[in-house]
Amino acid sequence: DVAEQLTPVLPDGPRDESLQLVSELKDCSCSGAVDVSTVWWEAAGCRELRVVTASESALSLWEPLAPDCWGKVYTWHLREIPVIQIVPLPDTCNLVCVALGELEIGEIRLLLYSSETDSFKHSLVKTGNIKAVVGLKDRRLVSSSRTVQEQQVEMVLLSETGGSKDRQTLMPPEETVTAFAEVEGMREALVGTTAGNSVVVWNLKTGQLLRKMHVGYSYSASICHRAYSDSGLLFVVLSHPHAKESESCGSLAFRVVAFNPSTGRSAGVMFSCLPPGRAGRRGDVWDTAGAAVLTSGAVAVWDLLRGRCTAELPPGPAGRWAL
Amino acid sequence: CSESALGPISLNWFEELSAEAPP
Repeated sequence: DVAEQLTPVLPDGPRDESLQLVSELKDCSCSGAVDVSTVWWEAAGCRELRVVTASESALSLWEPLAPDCWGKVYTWHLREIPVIQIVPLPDTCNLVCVALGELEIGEIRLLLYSSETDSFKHSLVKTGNIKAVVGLKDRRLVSSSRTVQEQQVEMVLLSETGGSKDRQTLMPPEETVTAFAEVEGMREALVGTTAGNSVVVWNLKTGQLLRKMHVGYSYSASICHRAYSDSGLLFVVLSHPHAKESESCGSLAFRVVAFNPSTGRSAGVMFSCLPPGRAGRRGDVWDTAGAAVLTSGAVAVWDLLRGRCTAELPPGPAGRWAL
Repeated sequence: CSESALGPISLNWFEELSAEAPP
């Protein structure tokens, strides 16, 4: 419905929009919310988008019952280690991936419904001192983990039944990988950012580390969110959670940087800043839109191609937003 | 961004880098 409403404005490009509350999920039984995500779920031949909510000790699956009304289908209890985040698996059906740990991720589990046993269950995919994890299309999960001596970067091919079908080791860079991003339009390419402020590129099929490209010294601690390959260039959306406020821009929220993988050179394409006087926290990117929770508790949304903040949702009476 | 700033662009960069990179 929302897509249809937006279509008439598309020929002129997106305009300033306000955010509208569509529906609420009320869970009286769980403690504070840790994360929220969506998952495709197929039941009785019908594939629909469902919502997953996470608290520290449980994940709940919600189905739409009627407009503005959601019902809880099932709750997985994970009491031994706290839940840190839900790891989205794009285009994957009937699988929820979750990262658990104390301060850092210590294990990754899959939550699923088993038609064989007609029961909901969870299975362990990976343990270790995990620094970054990303879910890719076609049930692939890539993570970086660290021991005192070395860093391991690994891709796990997940099975429909919650196991791991295959594992591919990727060549690790010297610096710790801080984030991964799938490359739209190139199934076998993966990019990552490192603690040394570089962008690295892998070939997922062979595990080769193809290129390491420095982001530049102006902005430290870059985190990659999305990457797009076009016309021989690699466009990477970066955020800089620790960027200081500058006179020219204010506080930086996202940057789109074009890399030429052949030469390793880069150029800034567009940047998006926080509204004046605001400070930001974690952000995320979907297609050409970026969103971030501000320290005020509001949510801001940007059109990354125009470098414009298009909407801001102030904190509600119940408190701050999470993203 | 201009092509000169980024150097020569190759549409086949992925295949070319895969052929050059250590296995």
